[in-house]
Amino acid sequence: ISDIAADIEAGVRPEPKQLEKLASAMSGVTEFVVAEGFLHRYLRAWFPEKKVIGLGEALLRLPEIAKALKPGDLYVIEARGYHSDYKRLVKFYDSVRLQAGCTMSTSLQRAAIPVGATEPQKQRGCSSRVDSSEQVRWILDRRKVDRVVVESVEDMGIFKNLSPVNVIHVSELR
Amino acid sequence: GSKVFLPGMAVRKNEQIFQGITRLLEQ
Repeated sequence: ISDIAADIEAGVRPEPKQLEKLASAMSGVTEFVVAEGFLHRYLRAWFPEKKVIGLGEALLRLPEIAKALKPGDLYVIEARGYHSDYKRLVKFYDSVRLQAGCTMSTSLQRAAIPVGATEPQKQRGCSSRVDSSEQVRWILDRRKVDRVVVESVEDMGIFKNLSPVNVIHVSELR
Repeated sequence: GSKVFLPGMAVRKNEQIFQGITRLLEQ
């Protein structure tokens, strides 16, 4: 699936044979927990009978992780997975936000603001519509936070460069 | 049913985080 993911990100559609092979390898699976947000849409189209959720959602459903999210935290959502299942996830993240009392990387319309997901394209020399550093500055602007918690590993480096506070991955919440 | 975790390249490259996630998801 890593090869297929790399192809999709580069704009290459997987061959039907590749998909058949993948389907047979995944025949007993009922749920995918997927870190790469851009893959969610494709996996739902290929496997409509299976559940596809993001890594952040899977971890936030664990009580020990949910309890460790605090009011002073800024939680940074992985935007591509969020937008691929927007109707359901607005409700899910709203309930997480209300329960923890934290802030989130969403706009007033509750759209998740993209950050580091475009970095790999830029590193490969492709143009990107989003400047990750600008997005991070905008998210942090006039916000007083004690800690930044990111869902996407790609966002960690960018936030660490620009944020004066501690930056951790959601799996490191304690 | 069974669950499968697809970590992607960025998580795979970060060994410590990859192991932490695997431990949590196996609970």
